[in-house]
Amino acid sequence: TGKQLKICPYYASR
Amino acid sequence: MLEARLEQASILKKVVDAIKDLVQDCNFDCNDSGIALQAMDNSHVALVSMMLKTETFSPFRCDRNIALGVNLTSLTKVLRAAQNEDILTLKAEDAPDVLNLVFESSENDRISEYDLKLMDIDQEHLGIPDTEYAATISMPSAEFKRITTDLMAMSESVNIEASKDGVKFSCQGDIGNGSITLRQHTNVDKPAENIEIELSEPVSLTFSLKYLVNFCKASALSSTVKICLSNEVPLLVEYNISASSYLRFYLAPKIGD
Repeated sequence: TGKQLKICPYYASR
Repeated sequence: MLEARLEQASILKKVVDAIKDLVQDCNFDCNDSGIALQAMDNSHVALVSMMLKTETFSPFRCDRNIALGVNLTSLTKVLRAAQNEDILTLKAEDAPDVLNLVFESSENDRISEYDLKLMDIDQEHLGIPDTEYAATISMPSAEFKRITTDLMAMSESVNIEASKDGVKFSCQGDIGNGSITLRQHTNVDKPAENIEIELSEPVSLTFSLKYLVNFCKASALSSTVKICLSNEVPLLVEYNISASSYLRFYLAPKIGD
């Protein structure tokens, strides 16, 4: 049910 | 060097128990503000962020930045040797090969000492900005655990919808549908049972229940949990540890059918 998105694109790498 | 003494070993035992099924290897980053941990799960869908502030320890000493690369399965084996009520002291040199853990019983004169081998972990570190969430729900952690577990029996995913009518957790599964609606609730006699809902705009998001159920392993840390939602950003589930220390989980949403 639905496509699972990844967390990385939401928060910039430090 | 690092020297950090926890009055109760149970704090670290509960933190590690809560995250060990989500992340395997991670750095405990120690500096003069405390011990922090940030790690994504293998599939990069969820993010764990822990902060144990210096106030959680007595005493706490760390002169320079030290990264302790720890395999959580190994740490679990060592922590199993600590009783919940033991005093736990973590010690490490400036460029350590091992983490030294000492468990002391306040009731008898037993002192247990373990050295855990450390590893070099090259971990991607994400910058999480302070976010004003559209909906913030504070509720008993046991209640949130029950909701996620009950819905997981029916479906892989849950839709969380926050509106002026309350917060609705709903799912559609092969055997049928289910939903639970919570409304603001104040229990004067038992404030730990309170449900508080702060809403600035309506939110509707879908999440994988597998991860939410996993986050609820942290329920042992705190009787209450805070769930923060905004459209199109990851969900935040936060458990307070003590003082201003916390364990936070972030979960990316699911989209479409």
